[in-house]
Amino acid sequence: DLTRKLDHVLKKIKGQGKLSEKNIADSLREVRKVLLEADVNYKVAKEFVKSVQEKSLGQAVLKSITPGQQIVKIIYDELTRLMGQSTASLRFANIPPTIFMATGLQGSGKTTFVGKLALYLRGQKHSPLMVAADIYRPAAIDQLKTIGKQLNIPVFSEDGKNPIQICWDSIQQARQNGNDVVIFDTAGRLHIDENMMKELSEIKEKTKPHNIFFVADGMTGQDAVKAATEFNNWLAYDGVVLTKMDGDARGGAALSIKAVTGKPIMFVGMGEKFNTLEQFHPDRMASRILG
Amino acid sequence: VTGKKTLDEETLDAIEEILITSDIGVETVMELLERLRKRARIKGEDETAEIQDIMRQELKSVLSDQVERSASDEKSFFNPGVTPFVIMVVGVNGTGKTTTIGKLAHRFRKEGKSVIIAAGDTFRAGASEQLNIWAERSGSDFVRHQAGADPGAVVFDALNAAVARRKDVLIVDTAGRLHTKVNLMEELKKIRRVMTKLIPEAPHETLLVLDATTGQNSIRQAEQFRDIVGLTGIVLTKLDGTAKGGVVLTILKELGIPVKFIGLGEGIEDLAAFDLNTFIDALFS
Ligand SMILES: Nc1nc2c(ncn2[C@@H]2O[C@H](COP(=O)(O)OP(=O)(O)OP(=O)(O)O)[C@@H](O)[C@H]2O)c(=O)[nH]1
Ligand SMILES: Nc1nc2c(ncn2[C@@H]2O[C@H](COP(=O)(O)OP(=O)(O)OP(=O)(O)O)[C@@H](O)[C@H]2O)c(=O)[nH]1
Ligand SMILES: [Mg+2]
Ligand SMILES: [Mg+2]
Repeated sequence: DLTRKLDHVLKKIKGQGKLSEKNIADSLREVRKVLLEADVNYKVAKEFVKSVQEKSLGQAVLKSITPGQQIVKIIYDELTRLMGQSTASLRFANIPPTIFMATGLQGSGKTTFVGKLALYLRGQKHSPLMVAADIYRPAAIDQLKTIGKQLNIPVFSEDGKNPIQICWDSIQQARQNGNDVVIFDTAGRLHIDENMMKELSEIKEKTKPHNIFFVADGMTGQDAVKAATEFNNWLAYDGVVLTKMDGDARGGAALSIKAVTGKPIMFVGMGEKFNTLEQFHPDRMASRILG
Repeated sequence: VTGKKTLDEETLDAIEEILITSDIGVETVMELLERLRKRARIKGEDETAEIQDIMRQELKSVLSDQVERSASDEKSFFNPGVTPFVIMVVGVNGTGKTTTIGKLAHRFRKEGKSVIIAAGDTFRAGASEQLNIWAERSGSDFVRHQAGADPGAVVFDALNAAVARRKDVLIVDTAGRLHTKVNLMEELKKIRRVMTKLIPEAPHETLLVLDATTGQNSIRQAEQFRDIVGLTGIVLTKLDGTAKGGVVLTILKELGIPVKFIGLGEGIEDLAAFDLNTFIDALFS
């Protein structure tokens, strides 16, 4: 069990009296192993351990009578710092509607997130309109319409139009109907699919969303950095949503994505029901990754 | 790494990075690197084989007896000789179960087999509508109940229909569920019991669908699903992306569960039989 593993590593560090540089290097090799097992990206784990090592080799730590405690503190502080100091907040338009856009790889949880975000925003006294801009996946529009019925939140969809037109037309609809927030549900796509990535940037260009989200599966492994970086290159998104964190995945992807793109993790998906959207807490995520 | 001929520490570091970033997992990678170091010491500096080939050999020996089990016999899968041949498809949320069922049904149809599909996901919005479209595309019969119905009841009806209509194959879709949710895993056990009561050998195949982008959690998923409902094989999807899915090597090594198919896209033809040698080669491409 990974929780016990890092606890064991950290106890060993804490339990030692004076530490030599070799002790520190050995312990940090163990920490790197724990991070990799938690799905933290290879390069990110390497950099992280290197920076902890540099801080740990400072005279203050080596001369301390409880150097182990200091190193553990450095590890937790460094990890929490990397995860983002605090949750970034949503941008709202001066003149409604405010536009939100959910993007990401196939099956990451975008459509479910759109429902969750709509419910959350209605709870904040907004009037949301969800937009079915996935015209590819079988019954994707049915899925969003069903969610709209379950939540009693309107869904905009159009036959025979492309996603750019659908998103554009939805804004006009929102203005007519008094919906002050519009949320685009887009089709899952590969970051290496040029045509599909181009479609996303065309939606962005035409509709100028105030908040673009990269919705990532919390169980993603080493590939997290590639997709997150490519989506950011195409869209310069505003924030990341990490889904399916109600499982036992360690969530190293959170650290990888934040470290490499610098974009804040704004929400965490903690279930299949629509009231399971949570704010991201960097310190809680750090504890989870470290087990 | 390609073209290098000596196993110095710099090369080993480069190899470590390639292996870890393909999601093979630290323990397995460490084991591999140790074998490489031993090999370099034994053979010395005149190792002339390509590093790539050495890696392949060592990977295959680490997986030794599992390599045989992993040789997926595609021909016999699609010509099972038992009627109805019952396949249950399980896995966590969003991995590609429903889409994979469409692809499998299509393959059976191409072999001249008749197929019936059961909409065992009665929970998620749009689930049966989505599966219905795949049934139509593949020319398969389709059994569904209303949303929120008991999945066991759907499977009961579908199995009876499969027998009554003399269908060759029944494929059962189930709702995505995290392996940590005890009540949902119990539900899966119950669905399986419904089948076994009607046909003792059913389900003949229980396939776990894993997403190639998922990291080490795939091992936990495989363990839990195997323990609770039994698994005969894995389908590894989304290999048309950049993720390598290396975690299946650890699953093969530690749990002995073979990958039978891989998903290479969102279209009905985007399914291929798993080949271990091709897979290992792709890790280094
Ligand atoms: N347990 C859990 N399941 C989730 C969460 N978010 C989404 N899901 C489930 O994950 C699966 C995929 O969710 P979708 O919303 O359809 O994913 P998507 O990104 O829209 O998929 P595509 O449109 O095909 O790319 C569904 O079974 C959802 O119920 C979460 O936070 N926790
Ligand atoms: N690129 C790619 N996408 C895939 C592949 N297999 C499935 N998908 C996509 O992944 C997304 C999820 O597929 P589903 O079949 O709905 O997955 P599921 O496991 O049934 O999802 P739930 O029932 O919600 O748990 C869809 O957008 C599919 O088109 C694949 O091999 N490659
Ligand atoms: Mg969707
Ligand atoms: Mg499904």
